[in-house]
Amino acid sequence: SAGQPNIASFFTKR
Amino acid sequence: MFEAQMAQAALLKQIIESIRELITEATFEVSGTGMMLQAMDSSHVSLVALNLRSDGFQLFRADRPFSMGMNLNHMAKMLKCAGKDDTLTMRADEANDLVTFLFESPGNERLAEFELKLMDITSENLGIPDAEYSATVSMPSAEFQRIVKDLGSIGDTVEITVTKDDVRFAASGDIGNATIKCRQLLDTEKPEDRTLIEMVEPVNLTFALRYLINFSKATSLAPSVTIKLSTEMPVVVEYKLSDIGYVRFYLAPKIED
Repeated sequence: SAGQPNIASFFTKR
Repeated sequence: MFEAQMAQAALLKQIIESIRELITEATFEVSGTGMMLQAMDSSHVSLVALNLRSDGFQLFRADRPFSMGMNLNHMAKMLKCAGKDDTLTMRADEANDLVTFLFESPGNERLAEFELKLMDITSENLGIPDAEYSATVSMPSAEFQRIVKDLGSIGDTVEITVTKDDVRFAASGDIGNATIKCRQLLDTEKPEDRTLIEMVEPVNLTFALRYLINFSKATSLAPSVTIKLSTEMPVVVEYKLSDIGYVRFYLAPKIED
């Protein structure tokens, strides 16, 4: 089945 | 001191109504460039970015950068008390933990003042790079809302496929399958009725429908919606707010384990 990644993992933390 | 005046209190009311189910608490960052908000939903699957430029306000004054943490449901309760054609003035200063909403009727015969308690919200602020996307689709926002709602009655996820000829939305569930194919349509009377497909390379991504349905609550904010897609990247669903800014929703794709 497909997993649902955390949106924050695609962006950089400021 | 922060002070900003909007011609239509109804605009801010609509904006907050469109995002408050996704994010219940958020911090508005106010600076000379305008008001910005960025927040993830509680499950950290989607992100909302709101940008209201200072030049889109009738009056905008922010002496220095200022953060206003608000419960959006409480904010919505107050904004609901604005009359249909009322102007809105927001005022806050660092000395007290309140933001004031002033609703003024068009004839200036009624002035309502609501004070909302501000709150400290700890949240991660994410840097979102201006990426090039493999495919960008613009279509009437009502059409996008219809597609995600219709497919939401069939399945939990939607597979979006963009080729140079069309964009396809497909869903499967216990009762069967559905595919909605939209072709590029440029020859329309009104520009907002167009379906425009810009494709650098074909993309195929799967997303949870309930979030897309939630994003489409912003339909009344803009006649057209722009959907930006790249392989294994979050989709961007953007509603442009005429003359003032945008609301963007980001949703992480489903990724095969």
